[in-house]
Amino acid sequence: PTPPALRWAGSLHSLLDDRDGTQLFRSFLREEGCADLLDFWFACSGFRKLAPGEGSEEKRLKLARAIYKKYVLHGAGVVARRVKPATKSFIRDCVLRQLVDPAAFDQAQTEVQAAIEEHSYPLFLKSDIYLEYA
Amino acid sequence: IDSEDDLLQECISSAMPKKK
Repeated sequence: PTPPALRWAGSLHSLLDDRDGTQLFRSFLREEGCADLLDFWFACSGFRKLAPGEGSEEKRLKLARAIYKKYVLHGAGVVARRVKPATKSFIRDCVLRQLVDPAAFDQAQTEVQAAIEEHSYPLFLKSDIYLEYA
Repeated sequence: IDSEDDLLQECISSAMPKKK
């Protein structure tokens, strides 16, 4: 079988599907000061899984507000800098109108993922932390 | 009642891959 570290180099999703790979990538991002990119990406996935009807609507609203406040609202943050203004407005409207559908963060997640794939992921594959592990 | 931060952490953890 292919060693895990080699699989991680195949695609971002093969890295993020693996627990050890995710932890190593997060350590790298933390050193680079942008672990929030990965936390946000997983928060979006977690939010989508919290389907309407399961658990309280209040909990989903509270979570949407928490994700928005922590990652999107403050323009200087690593996530906010990579999310387009129109996407931010869309999320803000969802939160303010308290109409939070499971796909509320999908576009923002796509934009952050593109930034990770373009910058952080290639840097990770060349980093000491990855090469030492591999 | 969970604080917003606890809720966020729980959400992130729920989406992370589990140990194989």
